[in-house]
Amino acid sequence: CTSIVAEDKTGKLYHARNLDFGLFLGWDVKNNSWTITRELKPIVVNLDFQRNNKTVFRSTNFAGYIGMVSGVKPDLFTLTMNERFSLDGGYIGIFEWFLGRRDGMWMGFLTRTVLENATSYQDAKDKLAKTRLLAPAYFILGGKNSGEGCVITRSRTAALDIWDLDTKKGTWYVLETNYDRWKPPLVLDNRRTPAMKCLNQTTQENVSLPTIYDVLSTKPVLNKLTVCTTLMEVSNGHTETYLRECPDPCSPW
Amino acid sequence: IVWAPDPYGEECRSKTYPPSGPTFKGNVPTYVINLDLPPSKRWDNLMHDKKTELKTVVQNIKDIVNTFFPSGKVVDIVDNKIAHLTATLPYPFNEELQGIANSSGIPLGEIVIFNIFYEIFTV
Repeated sequence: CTSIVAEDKTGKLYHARNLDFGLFLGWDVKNNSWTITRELKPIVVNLDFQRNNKTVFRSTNFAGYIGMVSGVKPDLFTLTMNERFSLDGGYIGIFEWFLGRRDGMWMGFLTRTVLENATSYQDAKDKLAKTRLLAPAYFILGGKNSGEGCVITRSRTAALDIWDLDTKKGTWYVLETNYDRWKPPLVLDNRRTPAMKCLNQTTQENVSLPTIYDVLSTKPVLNKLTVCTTLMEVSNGHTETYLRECPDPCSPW
Repeated sequence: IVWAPDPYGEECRSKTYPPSGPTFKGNVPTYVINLDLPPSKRWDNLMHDKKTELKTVVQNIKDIVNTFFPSGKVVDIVDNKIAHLTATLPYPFNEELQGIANSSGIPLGEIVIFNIFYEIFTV
């Protein structure tokens, strides 16, 4: 996955992501694609969660999955989740759950709860940073005011790092793929450097949802695992999602 | 150290929006999830439309698992044992999962596994 929160010169915030999924889950030789990635595309849906006929939050989901990986709470915050691989991974959390230790939250349920119940950007940030989890994760959060954007790097028990937007110091975007920002990405899976290069070329003056879509359309940021691209703006809870294809030649991940 | 260039990399794209052309596969439908409904009923409309496609995904995952465990025991455990995990999940998620299983006709254990896929695959 690749998630981006960016702030333009007027202080407007944009949040977008490529949802990549299906690595090693069967390679379709005939179509030159990952089997599960291809099969997931027909079940991608946009959901409008309503109470009393009013939108509480919107999300981009797989049908049948009740957790959230991308969502927007109108006029409050936007949220995406990227997978974080670790030896201290979710299987330990599941094992503990089976043994009766159930004080951690399943990742999808936490993001769903935050989108449903958090009352502000700061409230969402606190919940995502402090709640005990069953698996490590990256939470990418955007707000509605200048400077409200961050990447929260989570272990199962703690926030290891919170990387905030800071336009005064030149940090007008935060970007997360699937690697800790203080470490180099895997040599065979470096989507971070090309994405940052393209964002830097775009410049803060020109950043917008269309130009972020350009970044997310550049290989290898766009790759064979990319199921869809979601673009979000916090104002009015605007969200748009497009299914993606990566024609050959294209990176398998 | 000199790194070899990424064989799949390309120059930064521009003017790809609005989406079209070979990297655009289609739009995505929108559904309303009514939180005023009982949890077991919230996903009925969506499942009515997408159960066939979801069954295809779940069947593909089972096929992959059966490739590695040809005895079929793992899938059998998922279908018959994992469903009990639902009772330990917090409200309203437990009831929503039961509702999805009922309306899609997919075994509850398989719906649970689909929903905890993230935790399983983070190693």
